Amino acid sequence: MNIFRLFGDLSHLASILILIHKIQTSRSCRGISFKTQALYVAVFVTRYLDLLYAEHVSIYNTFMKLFFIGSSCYILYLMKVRFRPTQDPSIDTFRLEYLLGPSVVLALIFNYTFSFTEVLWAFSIYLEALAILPQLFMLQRTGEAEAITTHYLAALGAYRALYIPNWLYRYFSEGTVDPIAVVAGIVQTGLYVDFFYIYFTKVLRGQKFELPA
Amino acid sequence: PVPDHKKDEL
Repeated sequence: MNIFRLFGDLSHLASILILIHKIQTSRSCRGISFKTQALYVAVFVTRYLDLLYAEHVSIYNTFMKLFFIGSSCYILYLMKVRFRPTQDPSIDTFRLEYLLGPSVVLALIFNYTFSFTEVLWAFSIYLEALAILPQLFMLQRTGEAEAITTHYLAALGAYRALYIPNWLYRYFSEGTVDPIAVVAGIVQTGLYVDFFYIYFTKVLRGQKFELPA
Repeated sequence: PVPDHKKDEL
């Protein structure tokens, strides 16, 4: 464990708490893509079911995995049951096939071992890289976002960005590289570049998050 | 081969 990974994970944890806080205090999931949230459940379940068969890593690792599975399912419950009327599928129109299809194909081609569990792991890595797209697409369609929604996205993007110095650190300190995670992680972080530009130049200066017309 | 360090990342 190094500080980049620790702060990355904490940022991920914070992003989920911010999202739950936003939904509960505003009693609304306006502006949040249900598709992106559903994809995260798929990501966490396919990656962290290794809790059932892989050898124990650490209490930290187990706790985080359980938290990510549990909290992502809870968010789906909030969106589909508790605050269902505030969720508007008509603007959440990104096609899931465009993300699921390529993730399955990539996982079948690029994996470390052609076994069920390793293909599943690779699938979860590729799907995570793409899962934010319905949310970003929705943001683009509406052209604006509540400040708290942008804080959620910023924390989520920071988590991805922090994993990059983590890999550099591990490369120099342990001599290890995980090409699948690194390539997918760099792509995933790249998807946030436009968002971060507006977040830093507008939201952090107290202005509203608005996309240029 | 599976990099053995990968399983500890989240």
